[in-house]
Amino acid sequence: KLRQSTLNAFFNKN
Amino acid sequence: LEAKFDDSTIFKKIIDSFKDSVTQINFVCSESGIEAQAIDDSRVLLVTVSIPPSCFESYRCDRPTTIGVYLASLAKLLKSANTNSSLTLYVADKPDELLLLFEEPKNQKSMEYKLKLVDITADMLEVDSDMKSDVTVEMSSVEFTKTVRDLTQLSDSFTVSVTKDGIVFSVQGDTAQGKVLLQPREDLADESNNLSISMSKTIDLSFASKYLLDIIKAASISNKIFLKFSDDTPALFEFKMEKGGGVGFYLAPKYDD
Repeated sequence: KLRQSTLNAFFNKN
Repeated sequence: LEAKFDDSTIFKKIIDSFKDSVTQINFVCSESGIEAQAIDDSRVLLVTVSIPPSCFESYRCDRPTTIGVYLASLAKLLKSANTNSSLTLYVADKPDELLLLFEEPKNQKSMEYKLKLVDITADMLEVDSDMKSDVTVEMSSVEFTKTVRDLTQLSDSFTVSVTKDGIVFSVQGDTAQGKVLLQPREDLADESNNLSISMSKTIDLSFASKYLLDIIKAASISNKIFLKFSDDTPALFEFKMEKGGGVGFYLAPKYDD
């Protein structure tokens, strides 16, 4: 079963 | 801001390429052109837009200006675009509206629209455009579009793997599975058919099909697409315009639970 990741985990918030 | 496209369909293509992915966007205008970034509500897909001065017949931006728009509204106005008309974007010093002027000198016709600007407080993500990737693929956007359309019918997850043998797109549905292998090629007659792969290691990543179906809407921007992958990081799908700039999509991968 695949779980969707989000971009927050990879990019810093400006 | 006063920025004129000699062909109004250039701007229409750019906006149409991501209007279904995000609802609103801030265009940041400066001397060096128009840049924008927007993230979809689920925070899985990030759109970046770059329209440098080279894309315009004339471009002037006296002071940095941010233009926030609802994409559905802007897209409605851009239905008037056609290849015979130029389009000039005007924004006054105290921006509260965007003026779009379409001109067709041949037909002695001009059209003027005004769009109310909106205050968008979007948090920006820090994306390193020089982000290193393990794999870079350059291929025909037509081929990519067809592959995505064919395979995503079968499953809501879409897997990309790249080895030295080529790039494999595959899906595993409940009742059917499919796989497309594309190997590097050089078509001397039509270089848009070329496929090239540069890689430092193999990758195997899965993405939600629905976002890929959004991304391929940008294929009208360019007959080529650049794909960048690294293990366990968002992938970049990029369409570059002939005159510089383009539209890119960062897509977060799916993981094995």
